[in-house]
Amino acid sequence: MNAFRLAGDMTHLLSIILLLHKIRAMKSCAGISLRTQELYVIVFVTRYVDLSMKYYSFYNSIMKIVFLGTSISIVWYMRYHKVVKQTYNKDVDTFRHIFLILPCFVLALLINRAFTVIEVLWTFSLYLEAVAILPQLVLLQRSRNIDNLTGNYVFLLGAYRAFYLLNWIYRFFIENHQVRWIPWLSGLLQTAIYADFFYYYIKSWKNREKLKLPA
Amino acid sequence: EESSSFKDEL
Repeated sequence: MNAFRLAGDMTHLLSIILLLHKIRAMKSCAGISLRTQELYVIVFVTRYVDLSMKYYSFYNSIMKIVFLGTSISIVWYMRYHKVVKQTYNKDVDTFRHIFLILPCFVLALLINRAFTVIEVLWTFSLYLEAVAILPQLVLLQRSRNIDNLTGNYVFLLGAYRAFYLLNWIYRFFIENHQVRWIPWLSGLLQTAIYADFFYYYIKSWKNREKLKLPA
Repeated sequence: EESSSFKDEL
């Protein structure tokens, strides 16, 4: 474990807690894409299939359980909670996430480290995570005003993978010089997708104005 | 082995 990875995990955890807090405290999920949240559940389920089989550390296991639990409960709130589900606007959250799931799955079958169930699912989860934010970013572009919590949520979500990129650089030079193209390139693409959001987020923060993404 | 040693990440 290194400081970059810990910072990344804490940023990721904070983003999820922020979202869960918004949903529970405001009883609203306005501006949040259910499609993206469902993709994250798929990402965590397919990545943590080895949760019951392999034990790395208490930290690793507890964080996997927390990520699984929180992401599933966010989808539950948005789909089934009698008050919250009224605030979900499915007419604007129209991104067909099957167009992300299928290509990522096919790609994981073609490009992976080993053609085993665990390895293909793990690879699929990395590819899917890289593009999972797209429905949310499309939704933000359609939203006239983005509330601060949602903006902060997306910012932290993008920042976490940027910390992971630093963690991978650290691990490569300091630890074991092993090349791992799949996580590296997926993580790079994931962070790149946030680039224009980061630009507008920081601009709105500096100018103290409302966050607005160009349509 | 590469893939297993890197599965310690979240």
